[in-house]
Amino acid sequence: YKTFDGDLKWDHTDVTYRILNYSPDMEASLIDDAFARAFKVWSDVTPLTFTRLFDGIADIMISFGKLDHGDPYPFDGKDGLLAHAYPPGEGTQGDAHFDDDEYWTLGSGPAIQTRYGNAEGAMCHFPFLFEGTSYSTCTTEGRTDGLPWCSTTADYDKDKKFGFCPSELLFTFDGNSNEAPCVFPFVFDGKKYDSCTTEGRNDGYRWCSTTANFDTDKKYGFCPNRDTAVIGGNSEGEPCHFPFTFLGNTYSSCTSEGRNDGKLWCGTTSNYDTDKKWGFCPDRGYSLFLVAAHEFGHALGLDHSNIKDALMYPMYKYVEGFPLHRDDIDGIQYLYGPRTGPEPTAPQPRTTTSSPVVPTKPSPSDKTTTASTTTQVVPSDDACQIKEFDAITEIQKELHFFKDGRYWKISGNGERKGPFMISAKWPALPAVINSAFEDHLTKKIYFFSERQFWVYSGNDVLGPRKIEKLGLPSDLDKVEGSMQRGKGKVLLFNGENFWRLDVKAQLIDRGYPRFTDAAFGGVPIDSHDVFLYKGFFYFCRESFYWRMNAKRQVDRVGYVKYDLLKC
Amino acid sequence: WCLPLKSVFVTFPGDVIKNMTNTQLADEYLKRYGYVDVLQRSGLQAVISNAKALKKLQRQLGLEETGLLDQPTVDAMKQPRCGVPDIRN
Repeated sequence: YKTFDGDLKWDHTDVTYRILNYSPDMEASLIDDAFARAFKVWSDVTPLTFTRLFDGIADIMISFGKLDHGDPYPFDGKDGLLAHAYPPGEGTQGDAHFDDDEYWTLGSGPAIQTRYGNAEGAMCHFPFLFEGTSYSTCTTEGRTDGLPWCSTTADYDKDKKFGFCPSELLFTFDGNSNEAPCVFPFVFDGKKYDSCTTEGRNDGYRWCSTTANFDTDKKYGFCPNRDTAVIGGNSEGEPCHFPFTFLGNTYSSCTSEGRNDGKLWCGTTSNYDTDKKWGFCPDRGYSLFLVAAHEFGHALGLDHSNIKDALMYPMYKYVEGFPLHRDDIDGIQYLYGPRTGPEPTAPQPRTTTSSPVVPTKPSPSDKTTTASTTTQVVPSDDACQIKEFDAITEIQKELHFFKDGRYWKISGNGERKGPFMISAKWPALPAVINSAFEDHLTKKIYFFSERQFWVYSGNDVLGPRKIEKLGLPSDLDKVEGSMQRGKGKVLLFNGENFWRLDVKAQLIDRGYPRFTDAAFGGVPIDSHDVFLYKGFFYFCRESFYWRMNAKRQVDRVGYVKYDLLKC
Repeated sequence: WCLPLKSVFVTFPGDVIKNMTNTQLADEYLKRYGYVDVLQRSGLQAVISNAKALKKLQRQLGLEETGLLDQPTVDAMKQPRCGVPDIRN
């Protein structure tokens, strides 16, 4: 093994990373998972821990790009150079870049994770049988809406297990539309588009408008590559068009005709001879997990090894299973030492079905706050030392964190202010509140503490009154969370149950309580904070939060203190 | 059995074909990954002879150190790899 001159390494072991953008080749969740597994390769053999950030500056900033992607080392199109990374340090140092002219997979062909359908996000199974015909790609056969789908078992006719394949008709990624699908046709720069386009961009990524008119609405997203999408060529991301004509012959599948390098290609229109639109057909692709594990080795301080079977050998080689060679382990432990002690595991929440696993390695500082919560906590001035807040809610567009008579605020641009005394702004309130919400219609602020509640309207206050007055059960000990739902309705949470309050009537609607996990599957059923923020539902338990989007999908699990409190 | 069709090779628009000769491929590869034009510590521009640079590359890749641009070396240069140079100045 080799290290960089001067044994460059991180001066801390709780290393942070952030994924800046995604590749259209794979579902974001598969990319997230590949990177997390690539980091785990190194944390399994060292004291290093890796925490994902969703905002701000992380030690290791990860991004995809093509050709000249903003640093002095341009990529080179398909194959050849796959990725690069910088040794530890400030700024660009420690960052990892992946060439998006490559076809990123899990290393053995298209990795297609399905959405919706009845297979709960299972991967496509290729080939599969449908009505007696064998398919090796997603298909729109059997449907009238043009949505590509696949079977998640070998035989759809027998098992009837299916899901939808990535397609711009189903969702987009990144952009500013919360994954909303494309709208076709859409207008851009006064011109009408019936498909995704790279127009208007110089990075070659395909995008679309998620409303009928981008010029007026400015809502857009990037188009996921379909599994039949071509790679490179002059139509990156466009699906193959079968059949297509080439040199007067008709082709119904990929061909290497016309090339002397044997690579398979296809036309992306019906006639190559006239349109000259083409691209390479999806091959096994490169394992994002393996390449990332190699690049993260650089980002941690390892240079190239000359051991052919080592992960840090410069050439790409697809291997199943654990990729580290003894040489890699010796190298990384030369820099950071071996892993010490048992794997610290986060407290496992009692959650509903299929909730994402919480980050299993609280960082060392979390352990200290864990220890501190077993003793009487003196209210800390540093919000970042607090493990669990009494209440979190958005008031006047700022996220407020309440704890033991104090509160902090995070402004829209991520600046943290505080601590402030609760009694200075809301003198009628007790030191510990369990939940709060701002009614969007009247701008009145409701505070709940044990069996009482207060309603502030500016400096005027009504209360305390008993929560029974709202129609909540007389034996309910407190309201732990609240979430505005549409006009004049607010959901009030306590453990496994939630109630819907009609704010105008000041009364709980009939038919409640309902079970939290029935309506919000995948979040902890013992959250101590529940709130609405920027259109997402947040459920907090200890140091972690589960974020749910408007489609009731948990799309993020992270640390309150890093992602929300901006520590 | 008919004679194999004479394949027609066409130039595809936008194809990042690396229609380089092996020598061009080697020059670019040795430079990109730090085997030649390595600035000596003293800052003097040192052009290491390609034979010596090839031997360095062959050692790094675990190939027979012939100092020649032989087929195993050309094949290795065409392999997909990491972009971080093997030798840094």
